[in-house]
Amino acid sequence: ESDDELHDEL
Amino acid sequence: MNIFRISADLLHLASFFILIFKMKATKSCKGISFKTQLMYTLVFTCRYLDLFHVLGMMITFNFAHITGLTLYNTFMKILFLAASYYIVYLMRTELKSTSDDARDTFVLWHILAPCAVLALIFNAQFTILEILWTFSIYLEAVAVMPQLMLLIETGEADSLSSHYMFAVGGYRALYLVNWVYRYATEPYYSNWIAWIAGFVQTALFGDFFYYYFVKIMSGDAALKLPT
Repeated sequence: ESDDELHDEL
Repeated sequence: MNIFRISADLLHLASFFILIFKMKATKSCKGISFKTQLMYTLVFTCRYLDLFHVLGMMITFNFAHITGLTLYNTFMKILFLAASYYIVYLMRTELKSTSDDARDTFVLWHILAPCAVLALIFNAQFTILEILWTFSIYLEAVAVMPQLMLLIETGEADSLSSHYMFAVGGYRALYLVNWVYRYATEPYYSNWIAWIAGFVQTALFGDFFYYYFVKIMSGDAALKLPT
């Protein structure tokens, strides 16, 4: 799982 | 991706364009806190380090985990970083002589130190990336304080500056609505760190929003604070 999925907001 | 989230991001993006437009059109950054802008560059730098992760996946042709949302986030992150660095650059080069530095007296350590300590204590995972992400969330919540102090010191803001502040404050308020929506519609979705920080961030704009709406209703060009 990428970090992008952990924090999927800006 | 819901309507509140996308509106919030577009409002945030608009805030950068309003500020850059104001600075370019008036050739001045009067009334804009350099310290707040500097904190925003730090916020985005700490928060978007996962760009390297995405970049790593791209250059190794590992596209399996790259979704439409990843591409959207990556595009926006690069825009936010570029815009915030460009604003700081403008304020320290061609517009430096118009900068309100003498009145921009907020002591940055008063927010940097507590945010760093809080990020070390209250985080989801004790890893460097996660602590820096958490630090950026806390710091963003209070990064507007030098700007608010400058506004109080000045007593008024020109039209574009007040629109800028409305956009940068309003975007987090829309994120609050987005979080309520996501909590209601997505299983197991919760992020207390972001919620509490986001609430504090929006609350700090409370007075400003009030005077902004008074200004809009009365049709005045400049936002004036009561003396």
